[in-house]
Amino acid sequence: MKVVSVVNQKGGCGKTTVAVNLAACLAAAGERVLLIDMDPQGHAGLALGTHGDGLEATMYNVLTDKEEDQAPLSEILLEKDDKLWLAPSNILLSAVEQQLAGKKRREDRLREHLAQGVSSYDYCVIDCPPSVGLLTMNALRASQVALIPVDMSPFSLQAIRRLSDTIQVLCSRASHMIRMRVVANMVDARTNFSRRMLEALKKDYEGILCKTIIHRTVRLTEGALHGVPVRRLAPYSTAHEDFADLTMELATADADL
Amino acid sequence: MKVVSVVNQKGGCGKTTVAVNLAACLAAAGERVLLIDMDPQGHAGLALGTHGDGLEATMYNVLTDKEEDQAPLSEILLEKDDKLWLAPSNILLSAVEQQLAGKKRREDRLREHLAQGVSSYDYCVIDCPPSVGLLTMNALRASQVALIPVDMSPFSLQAIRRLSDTIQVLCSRASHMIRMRVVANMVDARTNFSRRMLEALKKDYEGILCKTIIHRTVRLTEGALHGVPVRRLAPYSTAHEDFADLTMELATADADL
Ligand SMILES: Nc1ncnc2c1ncn2[C@@H]1O[C@H](COP(=O)(O)OP(=O)(O)OP(=O)(O)O)[C@@H](O)[C@H]1O
Ligand SMILES: Nc1ncnc2c1ncn2[C@@H]1O[C@H](COP(=O)(O)OP(=O)(O)OP(=O)(O)O)[C@@H](O)[C@H]1O
Ligand SMILES: [Mg+2]
Ligand SMILES: [Mg+2]
Repeated sequence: MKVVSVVNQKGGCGKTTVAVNLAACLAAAGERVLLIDMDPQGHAGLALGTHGDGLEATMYNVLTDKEEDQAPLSEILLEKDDKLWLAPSNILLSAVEQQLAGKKRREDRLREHLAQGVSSYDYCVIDCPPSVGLLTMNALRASQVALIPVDMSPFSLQAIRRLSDTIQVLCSRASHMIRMRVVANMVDARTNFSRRMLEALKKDYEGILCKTIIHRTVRLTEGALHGVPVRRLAPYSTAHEDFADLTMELATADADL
Repeated sequence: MKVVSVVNQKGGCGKTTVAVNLAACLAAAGERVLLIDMDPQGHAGLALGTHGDGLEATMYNVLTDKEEDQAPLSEILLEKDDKLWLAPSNILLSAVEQQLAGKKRREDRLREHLAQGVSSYDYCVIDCPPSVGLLTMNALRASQVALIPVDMSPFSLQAIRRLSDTIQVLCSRASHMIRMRVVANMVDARTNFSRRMLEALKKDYEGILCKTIIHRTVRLTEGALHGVPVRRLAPYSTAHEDFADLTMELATADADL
């Protein structure tokens, strides 16, 4: 199983949007896909029409060390589309960081769960929260690829540098290889500003920047409102084309995925 | 001194943009303003041309309980414009949450510092990170107003409900009054989608929604790139008009500010 974390501590750069639509495109291409929501906001679920608050079991139950609350990953999964399963989350997940504070191997809990019972999937895509704490570390320790969405802003360019330092430390500390890929998101072809930011991105991150760019389009937010990936809402839109291209690029590029 | 926290756990909804431009407009109106960056990303500083990494003393030194690292708030301030001072941050600030874990009154540290040495300011505006952890709790405990920027997205509407619950718990637990105000941001008057989200916002939050809306405009991101508030970059733009209106509205509305 190939595991991809969609990660960036910069808020609102498109992590959830990229994770949900990449997962949906991989499933449409015939792969068995597990989408894990590691954000207590539960937005990956919301983007697929699932409200985390009403659920009996979520990622909290998988990661907690409180015996009476525990559940295996395979038991919390919801089938959201053909070949697309979701491991949902809600606000309870935010309690895990304090519960596991100081405990050994707390950063490996997700990796251990993925090794146990869900290897019948071809891909696992993980949506991360806007921080680099225990939840994101769990996602990275379980991943071969870190996919970093970047919106066209000076704050985001600065965030990549910081994130790439964190990932390198993680790799050397745990002798674990993670391949970084950056994907430009919210690119507005009409403005000079976007073009200049994209140029800066190409200059600084040429080796790891995806060729595919995701254009700014309200279609992507509309999809989230309707609880469906954009391929279901608007199959002939630029948004869907961008994600189909991105999926093809990631799945074929030196067999990243 | 009136203290306003700009807060929302949803990432990328415009917290830093609103905090920086509101502070700049208050200063332009003749008020003495302190802008505190409570986000380890240090983006409020970046938006005013200050890179946190090179600084000797930041908000980390104010909030840490490690004696050898401590510094008073008054000593870390940088004057960024006429009547506008910045208390900067960098990544070190993210260490405070673990350092203070389990310690008494850890949520009151900022409030205590504000009470000690900086009351010669008229306003204090606090930029919060995209989470509701110790840093955001410190900001809220020190504030009379919680200003919640919301972008036009289903994820953000859901975030307000969660945040309003958190603030109400905080108020009752600490018998501390915080007035909530919501400000619509990134409103694109051209799309139906924005209009529909704005309608939903008006229906659900009528009593606390600001009349002023901040329109989507690339000018605001350009300002951050140049390290200046939009009133300096484009004084006759819609962006500057929106922020001047918002500042007037907040400063006069039942004397919120
Ligand atoms: N290419 C795009 N074009 C237009 N809107 C987009 C695009 N990508 C994301 N969005 C919208 O921008 C907002 C932020 O995206 P999203 O919530 O996916 O980011 P995030 O990084 O997951 O945020 P958080 O940091 O809170 O987890 C959402 O309203 C989303 O619909
Ligand atoms: N009204 C607006 N019009 C256009 N762009 C905007 C507007 N408000 C904010 N932005 C841009 O959107 C991006 C996100 O805004 P900002 O970084 O201020 O959000 P934030 O809530 O502080 O993010 P974080 O959760 O990471 O702290 C930035 O690139 C910013 O320049
Ligand atoms: Mg998200
Ligand atoms: Mg910010």
